[in-house]
Amino acid sequence: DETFSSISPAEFFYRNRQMAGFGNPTQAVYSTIRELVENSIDACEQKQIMPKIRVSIHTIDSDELSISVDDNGVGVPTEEIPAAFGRVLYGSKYDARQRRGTFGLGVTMAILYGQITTDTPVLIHSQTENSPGILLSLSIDVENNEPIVLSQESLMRKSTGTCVKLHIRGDLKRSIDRVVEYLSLTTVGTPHACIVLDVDMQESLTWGPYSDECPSPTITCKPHPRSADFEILRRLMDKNPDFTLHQFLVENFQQVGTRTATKFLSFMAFDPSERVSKLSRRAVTKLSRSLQKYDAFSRPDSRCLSVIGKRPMQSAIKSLYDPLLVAYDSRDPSEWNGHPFILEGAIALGSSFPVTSLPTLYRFANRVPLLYDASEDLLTKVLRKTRWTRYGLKSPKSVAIFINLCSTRVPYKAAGKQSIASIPQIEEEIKHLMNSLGRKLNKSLKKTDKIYRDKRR
Amino acid sequence: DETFSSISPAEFFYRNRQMAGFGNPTQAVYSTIRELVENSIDACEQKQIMPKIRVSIHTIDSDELSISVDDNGVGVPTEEIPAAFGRVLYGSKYDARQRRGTFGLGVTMAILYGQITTDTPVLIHSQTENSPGILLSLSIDVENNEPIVLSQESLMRKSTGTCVKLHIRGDLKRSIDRVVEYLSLTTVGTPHACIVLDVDMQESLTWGPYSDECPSPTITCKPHPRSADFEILRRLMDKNPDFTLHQFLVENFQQVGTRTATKFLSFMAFDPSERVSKLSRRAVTKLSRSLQKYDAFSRPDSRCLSVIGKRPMQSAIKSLYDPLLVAYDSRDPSEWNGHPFILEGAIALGSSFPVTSLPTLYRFANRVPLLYDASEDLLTKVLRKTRWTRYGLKSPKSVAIFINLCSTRVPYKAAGKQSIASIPQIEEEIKHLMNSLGRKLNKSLKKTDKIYRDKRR
Ligand SMILES: Nc1ncnc2c1ncn2[C@@H]1O[C@H](COP(=O)(O)OP(=O)(O)OP(=O)(O)O)[C@@H](O)[C@H]1O
Ligand SMILES: Nc1ncnc2c1ncn2[C@@H]1O[C@H](COP(=O)(O)OP(=O)(O)OP(=O)(O)O)[C@@H](O)[C@H]1O
Ligand SMILES: [Mg+2]
Ligand SMILES: [Mg+2]
Repeated sequence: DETFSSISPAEFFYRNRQMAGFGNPTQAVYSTIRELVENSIDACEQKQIMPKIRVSIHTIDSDELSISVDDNGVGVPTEEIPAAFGRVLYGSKYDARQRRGTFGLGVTMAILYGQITTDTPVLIHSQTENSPGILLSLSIDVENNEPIVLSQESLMRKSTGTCVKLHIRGDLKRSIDRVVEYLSLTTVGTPHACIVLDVDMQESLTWGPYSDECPSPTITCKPHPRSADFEILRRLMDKNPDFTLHQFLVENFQQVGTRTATKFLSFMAFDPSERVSKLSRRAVTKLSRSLQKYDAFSRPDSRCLSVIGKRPMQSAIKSLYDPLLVAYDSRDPSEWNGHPFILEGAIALGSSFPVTSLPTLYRFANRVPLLYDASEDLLTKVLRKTRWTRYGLKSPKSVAIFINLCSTRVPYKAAGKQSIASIPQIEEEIKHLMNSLGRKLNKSLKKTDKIYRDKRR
Repeated sequence: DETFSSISPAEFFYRNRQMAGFGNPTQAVYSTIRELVENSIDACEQKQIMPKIRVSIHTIDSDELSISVDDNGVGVPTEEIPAAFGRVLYGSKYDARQRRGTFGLGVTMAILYGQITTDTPVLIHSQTENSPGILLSLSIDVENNEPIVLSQESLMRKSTGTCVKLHIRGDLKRSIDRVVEYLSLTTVGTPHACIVLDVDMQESLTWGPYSDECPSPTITCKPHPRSADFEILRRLMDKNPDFTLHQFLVENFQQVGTRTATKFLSFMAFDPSERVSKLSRRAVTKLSRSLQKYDAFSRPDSRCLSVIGKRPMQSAIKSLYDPLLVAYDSRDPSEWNGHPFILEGAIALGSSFPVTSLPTLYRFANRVPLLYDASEDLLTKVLRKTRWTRYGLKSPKSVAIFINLCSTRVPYKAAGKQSIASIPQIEEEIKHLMNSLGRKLNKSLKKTDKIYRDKRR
């Protein structure tokens, strides 16, 4: 007979850790560093701090590493440290604005993986403007998804920031190239960051900063009307049941002013003065469908998004790859299921890139480099469908294309945040961007060709 | 300033439903049917019932469908229905034996997707040997991950079983081919099942049964010693802290008898009489590593696994594809991280399959067909690395290969259970299986060629 029970989210991700990028000791090194560095950069951006991040890897023995990531971010409030690091689905990034983190899972997965492979507690040293420096060691109660604080003591830091130090089973030799590539590409996504890597007794590697422009902080935006599925509608209606339909639209959604609301409601034959709590189920159904289909709402407010930008992105690519030419383009803000998104990209030609008939693709989501699971990624799919022969690639050339998708909700295919699902609205924008970058490349190549031919005469 | 909070597992999968296969209205139709049919077959297998499953799809309007799946399985106990269907990470398949379901997520995702796209409660009609027929309608409190029972009434069924009926937003036209392919391939994975598909007013489609052999029920097995990470060790030690090391090994692990335990402990210089609660941290570390590395433990007990089997699999392939030839092979039971697994497969040649230089690959995990995310799947990766030209495919032929991975823990890449992660031990076994199937194909092709040449003389 069947026994029914539940498992905690920590237990779920413990059993299925390959879904979060911790399936083997090679990818685990990359995933650990990626989750920690991502958090560090997020922690700098909200207060417009120029990120200074130090990644240290020490070989403990043949398959155990010690990894630490230190940042100069805003730090973690003392009372939040245990849950932030020791509980799955707990974090500060659940609001509707672009951040690198999104699930409340990343660092906890790294700590969990370290705990089950090395039995060594994680050390967290953090200081904020309001909490003095504190050093905690903790482990995770996986079955109950709860942190276990093992020790806690005061310890000053020279300034705000966080250092996370853990031991993991890892294959350094197999993973180091990807780690180096990840940290280098991190400065293309975040050109104003300075990243240092120390591995055992080797000489430090440093990347960036390649720009001194600090992105403006993002602000949380109300949902866009195109996101109005029944769950969102129900939650909004429960919050203010006495709102009229007109109030409901204007107060709850971005890009819906008084006139737009009136226009929409009359177009759909709704009574703008009806209380939302009094709407029939049929009316709510009609409301949800028409909000998602009405095409006269303005594009989303892009202040919840934060692109890399033309100057910083080109500057990073030039410093890292010394290309012969580089061009940038970005699309207007758009939305998928009501979630604002923007695509930006750069195309470059230069001997740092391999000679191929298809441009080498560097993928980014919310400015974070994506290095695994390329072949199922929407960006790769569109790359393959683009007719690069029309853009000067009749013969193979050393061309690279860097594409960054910014969104308040990136549609990742899996919890390891390595590839983007096929979403029609996003696919459409990628297509336009790649074609536009192709045209820019073609124009530059023709110009260069012409200069050559003129020189020869 | 940052606000810290947590989200429920239902909220997590609501926000990121593309990870579970519900990212667009085409895949959602497939995922809904797949999750329901999978549950139905699981519900038959434990009591060796020959599955009879009816899938009905009705068009409600241009983008809304009603989908119901009815089975003759063991049913769901009345008191368990709300949580089983209305709570994420709640189910009956968390023990260590092979089942199609594994997360306690699938049907709840389908219901959640239906709820947010159509606001229509799900209807569940179920009857078990011990609970009389009951009809429930329920919805999901997403923020709290709790079921909401909307109505409940007695309603007889002619026998035990379950019918789940829900409305979803779906694109029938775009998804029907995949649904038909999924149901047809389901009978290759489960040849003794009978599947009926009704779509609106069209004529029913029926597949199977193609075999009357009912697989023997699987039994739950103790963990294999190679799964001994620190989390498992700690849990086992906490259960019986007064066990001696020797008792600990023999009582807790499969394939560790008295002599094997003694041999292992002396080889690793442990004291077999030491109480596990008294072990030093260094000793526990040594224990975990040596259990995972010691290569003299027997292969896992395969009674927790359930392959399709040669006769049933070949019979289904013959009935569905009428091939010129079909051959079967299976590997011995093995383990990955201590989780038992078996690979089996068939190779077929026939005009039902497209003419290609690489065999057409049909993937299965725990006997369930996998139709999405092929290019990142480990099976596809090994297929591409296999030198098919050595096995008679110098020129393109109409060859298909069907591979089924059975495991107590399938390493899915994402919660939608569509592709298998790259695990070295599994990759190795797939390689051997594909080479062996290739050799069988080659042998048959040479025989056929010889018959042809002899005929011509
Ligand atoms: N270096 C850091 N500095 C400041 N805050 C941090 C740092 N690392 C983690 N945090 C806090 O801990 C929380 C949990 O981190 P975690 O990586 O688990 O989730 P996340 O970043 O919110 O989302 P994701 O799972 O996508 O990474 C974060 O939301 C953040 O508030
Ligand atoms: N048709 C059915 N007959 C009997 N029991 C069912 C049926 N459908 C669902 N259940 C019960 O409901 C539970 C939850 O189902 P659900 O699909 O959410 O999870 P699962 O099948 O255990 O795992 P997965 O998420 O991998 O599908 C199952 O474990 C099973 O006990
Ligand atoms: Mg994070
Ligand atoms: Mg299921």
